Parts: sequence; structure tokens; C-alpha cells
Amino acid sequence: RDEKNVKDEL
Amino acid sequence: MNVFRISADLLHLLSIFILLLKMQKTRSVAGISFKTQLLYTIVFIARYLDLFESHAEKSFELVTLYNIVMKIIFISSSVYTLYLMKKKFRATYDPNTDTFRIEYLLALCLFLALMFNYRFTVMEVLWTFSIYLEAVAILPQLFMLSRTGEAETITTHYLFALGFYRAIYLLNWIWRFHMEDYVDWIVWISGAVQTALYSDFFYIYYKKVLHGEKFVLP
Repeated sequence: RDEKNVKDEL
Repeated sequence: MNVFRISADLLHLLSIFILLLKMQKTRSVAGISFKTQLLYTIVFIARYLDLFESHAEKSFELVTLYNIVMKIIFISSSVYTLYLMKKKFRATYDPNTDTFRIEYLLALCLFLALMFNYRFTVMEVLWTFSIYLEAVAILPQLFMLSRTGEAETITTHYLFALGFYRAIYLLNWIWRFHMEDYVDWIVWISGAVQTALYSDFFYIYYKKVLHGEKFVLP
């Protein structure tokens, strides 16, 4: 999991 | 975005549409657990608090707009469902069959979110809490179903769509793991638990409803 912790799911 | 993710989201939307249709057509909320609907509303609000963060510095892609629209639909439809159950069709709601203790679920999920999260910040713990809570939010509904022993066909279609959408998300995660090296253990384990909770229901739905029979517990 990358550092930015992008939540691109719903 | 891949075909599994978009199908799952559309199925989730369809489930919400079926639920609203059931309530409007039968003018009744009989067979629907208010507690499950309340938990979903808590899930959506806790998870989508990022709607209220500034979007100014984020790169604006189409998927961002898609997510924003879906989040607004999920929050508003769940609040509207609560309104229908508590106000408009209140007389048709039977609290005596909706007796699952959600306090324990909420406490357990909060505890787990505080213990097992990616980062210990308010937003991140609330997001994690919402993931854990979504996994078990169907329990009051399944409990209610087991108490009444049968369900209207349209209600079973709603539950099927709601359970199956998460099952398709599992395929989405397998796809993303291979294509994007995407890893998210919190979401994966919760999603697997969420899908597993439906297994009995899926089985009876397949055996009875798909063969034109009424949903009746054996």
C-alpha cells in the first residue's frame, strides 16, 4: 500500500 | 476502474433502487430491518467524510467525480430510507422482530478500528470503522429474517443484490492485485467476512426464489 493511502473505492 | 468494480457499484445502486421500490410499491417497510439501514447510514457517513474535505489540491480525474456522485447517492438514499421507515411508513414497521443488539456491533467495530488501522488519525480510524461496520451491518436484517422465517420476493432480490455486489468486489480486488499490485488487507478481510455472512441466504435464494418459490426458511 503506498504512502499516500489513496482511497479510490467506495 | 475495471469491469468488476463498475458492475459491483451498479449492483449496489440497483439494490438501493429495489429497496426504495419495495417500500413505495407495497407502501410498507415490513420485513426491512431499521437497524441494518441505520448501520448503513452510519457506514456511509463515517466513510465519506472526505466529501467535506477540500478537493482543490487533488488532481481531478473522472473517477473522482464518479466517486463523489456515488457517495452523495449512497448517503442521501440511506438517510431517505431512514425517513421512510421512521416517518412515512412507520405504522408498517414491526420493532418486535428487529431485536438484534447493534450496540455490540458498534462497540466491537470501534474497538477493532482503534486497534487495527493503517494510521491513527480521526479520519483514518473512522474510515476503518466504516469498513468493519459494513461487513456486519447486514446481521440485524438476517436475524430479522430468521425470526420471521420468510420474506417477500422483492425483499430477497434486494438482499441478493446487496450481498452479491460485495462478492463481485472480491473479483475486483483479485484483478487489481494482479494488474496494479494493489493490496488492502483491511478491506479484503472485511469484504470476505461480509460476503461469507450471506452464504446461507444465497443458498436459500438460489434453491427457492430463483425457482419461483417463496423465500421460506427450512
